[in-house]
Amino acid sequence: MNIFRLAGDMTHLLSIVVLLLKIRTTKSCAGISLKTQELYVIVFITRYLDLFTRYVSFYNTAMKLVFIGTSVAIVWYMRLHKVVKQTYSRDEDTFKHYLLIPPCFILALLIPLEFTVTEILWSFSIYLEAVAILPQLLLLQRSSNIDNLTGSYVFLLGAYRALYIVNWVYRFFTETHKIRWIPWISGLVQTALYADFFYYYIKSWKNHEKLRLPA
Amino acid sequence: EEDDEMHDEL
Repeated sequence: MNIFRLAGDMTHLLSIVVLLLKIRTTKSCAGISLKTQELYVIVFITRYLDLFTRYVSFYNTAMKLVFIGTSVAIVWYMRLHKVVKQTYSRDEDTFKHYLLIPPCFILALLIPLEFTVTEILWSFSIYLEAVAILPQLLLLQRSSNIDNLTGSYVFLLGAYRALYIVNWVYRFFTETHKIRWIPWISGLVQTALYADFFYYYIKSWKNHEKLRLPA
Repeated sequence: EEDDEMHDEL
C-alpha cells in the first residue's frame, strides 16, 4: 500500500460519503444519475467476486464490503425510498446505460487479464467503471442548477482514479516494473472523461460562482 | 502469481 493508493481509496470513500450525506440530509437525489449508480453496483459486484475466496487484508475486505454495501444502499434510496425517489430527475437521466454493458463485456472476452470467469468479469468491471460516469456527466450538463454536494461528489469520484494512476506509476517504478494495460488504459480513459468537468468545477470554485456545464 | 499484485487493489 502506498500513499497514492490510500489517498485514492479515501477519496473514493469520501465521494460516497458525500453522496450519502446529500441524499440523507436533503432527502433528495436531484441531479444524481440512478443509471450511473446502478452501473457502479455492477462494477463492484463483478470486481469483488473474490471477496470470499481471496483474502488480501482486513482493509481490502472491509473496503470491498463498504463499496458494495453503499452502492446498493444508494440505488435502494433512489428507487425505493418513499421520499427520495420522488426527487429523482427521471426525465433528464436518459442515457441508455445498458448499451454500455455489451461492448465492455465483449472487450473483456477479447482482452481479459486471464481467460477465466473471474478474470473476465474483473476485466469487464474495469472497462465498465471507465464509462460508468457517462450518464452522470450527461445529467449534469442538463441540470440547470448543480448543488455543491453533487459537484463535490463527481469531483471526488474523478479525483480517486487520477490518484490511482499516480499509484500505478509509483508501483511500476518501485515494485513491479510491469505494464498493466487493462487498468491503466481504462483508468486514463475514465479520468479523461472528467477533464471537461474538472475544468468547469475548478473554474467555478476559483471564481466563487455556481457550477454550470455547457450543454 | 503476478496477478495478485493486480488484485490487491480495490
